[in-house]
Amino acid sequence: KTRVIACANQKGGVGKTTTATHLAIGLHRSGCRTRLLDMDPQENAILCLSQDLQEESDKQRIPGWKCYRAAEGLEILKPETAPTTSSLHRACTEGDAIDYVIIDCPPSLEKGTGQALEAAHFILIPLQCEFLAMQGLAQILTRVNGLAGDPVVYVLPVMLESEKHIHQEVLEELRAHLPGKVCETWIPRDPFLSEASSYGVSLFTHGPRAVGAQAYAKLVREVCHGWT
Amino acid sequence: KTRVIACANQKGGVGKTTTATHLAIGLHRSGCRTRLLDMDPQENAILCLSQDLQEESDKQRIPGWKCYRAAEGLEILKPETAPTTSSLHRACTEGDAIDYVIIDCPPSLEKGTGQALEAAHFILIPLQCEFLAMQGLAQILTRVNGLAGDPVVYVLPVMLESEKHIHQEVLEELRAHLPGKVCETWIPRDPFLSEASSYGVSLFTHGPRAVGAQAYAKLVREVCHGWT
Ligand SMILES: Nc1ncnc2c1ncn2[C@@H]1O[C@H](COP(=O)(O)OP(=O)(O)OP(=O)(O)O)[C@@H](O)[C@H]1O
Ligand SMILES: Nc1ncnc2c1ncn2[C@@H]1O[C@H](COP(=O)(O)OP(=O)(O)OP(=O)(O)O)[C@@H](O)[C@H]1O
Ligand SMILES: [Mg+2]
Ligand SMILES: [Mg+2]
Repeated sequence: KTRVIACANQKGGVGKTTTATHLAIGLHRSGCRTRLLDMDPQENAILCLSQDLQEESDKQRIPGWKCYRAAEGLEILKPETAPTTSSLHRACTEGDAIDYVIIDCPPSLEKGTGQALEAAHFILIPLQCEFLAMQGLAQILTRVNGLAGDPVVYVLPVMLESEKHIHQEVLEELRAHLPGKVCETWIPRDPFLSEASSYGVSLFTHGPRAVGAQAYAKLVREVCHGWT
Repeated sequence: KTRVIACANQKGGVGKTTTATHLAIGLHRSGCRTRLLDMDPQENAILCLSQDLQEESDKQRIPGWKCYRAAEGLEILKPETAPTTSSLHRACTEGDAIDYVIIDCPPSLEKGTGQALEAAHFILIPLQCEFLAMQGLAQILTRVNGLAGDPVVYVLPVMLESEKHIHQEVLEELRAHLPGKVCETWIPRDPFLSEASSYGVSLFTHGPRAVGAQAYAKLVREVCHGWT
């Protein structure tokens, strides 16, 4: 059974691409057959894993999608034209038997993101514990509650600075308000995550002992064992 | 003569709203007649200045726009329906004689942002000195170069941490590659900017001596005296 996980939040710059790429590479490294879909026209997910990226030849292609292989062998797809519900369905099901499809979404709830939310079994919402980012949470939760596919929703606290009281307070409030919907794992602020992306590799390659890499490795374990 | 300044960048979370609100309040406080347009459906600019925000009664209304007055008397408009070129033109010209119109744009180059870029005399691009944010710069500069109105473009380096070598290196590279297009002013990372937004006021009110407030005050002076 293929599990589709959409990484979405209409608020910009909250770590959607960083989370989608590290979750995909982490699952791939732990032996799960994984495919990453870059639904953001800025193609940031492709940029983050651009080192030794190979474009696949025509025979492996899925109609409507451009296929790449990252250095570690992870399959990355990007839509060639505006994606439709049926073309997204093809990307999630065609080709080799896949365990996980991870979708990186643009900062909006329209177009590409709308289709990704409909195709998803799980919706992962990276959330900064800052005022403006928190305001947008209600909006995406309302949108997700209305989905026919009844996906499971998880909020992932990101860019946490443990010395900032506001972050701890917000985290406690989140867990109280959304019991069972907040990941056990939280991601600390770690500048090495940005640095890794500038080398076109994940932090698992660039700095495996960095706090950001350890946190994303914990998320991968939580997804593997907890999200069934 | 009304000067229209669009605050735009398709990369998310780079400080568009923080810059638009502080520029608008700063210009207003220095005696310029200023109007802020919130073109982002997330209405973050309105949230940032929500303390004692009053909705204007019908008689002052500009058709197609909802009008508010912030605590300091700044006029804030948000589109009631999807804005058109002519409705945006009305918002920039109708009502009292205005010196500056500041437009906060959503993280995309489509729809609302497209119209704002066409209406603008100046385009202010807040730019984080991080890899992914830098990649998007070429895309928006290409888009802006094609505009019929031939607006003047400025890049504003934001969230700078002076102890990070990469930030200083990027800043120098920016100034070398884009002579005359990078603001003299740069904005340091200052957590009090987020804190101020959670109180619904600008940092000029919440913490006037904070480094973020000082930097935005410098930007206001640069705009007043340099952008003619
Ligand atoms: N935990 C973290 N600590 C420090 N920096 C981070 C962290 N996660 C992401 N970043 C950096 O923050 C910036 C924004 O992250 P990212 O691009 O992944 O967000 P996004 O939500 O995908 O943005 P967009 O809305 O533009 O798609 C990037 O420069 C990234 O390297
Ligand atoms: N100089 C700064 N130092 C520290 N934090 C900042 C700074 N500027 C903005 N922020 C914070 O960073 C976050 C993103 O800023 P903001 O919302 O203004 O960006 P944006 O580009 O408008 O985002 P979006 O793409 O979602 O519209 C906010 O939490 C804001 O408070
Ligand atoms: Mg992204
Ligand atoms: Mg904004």
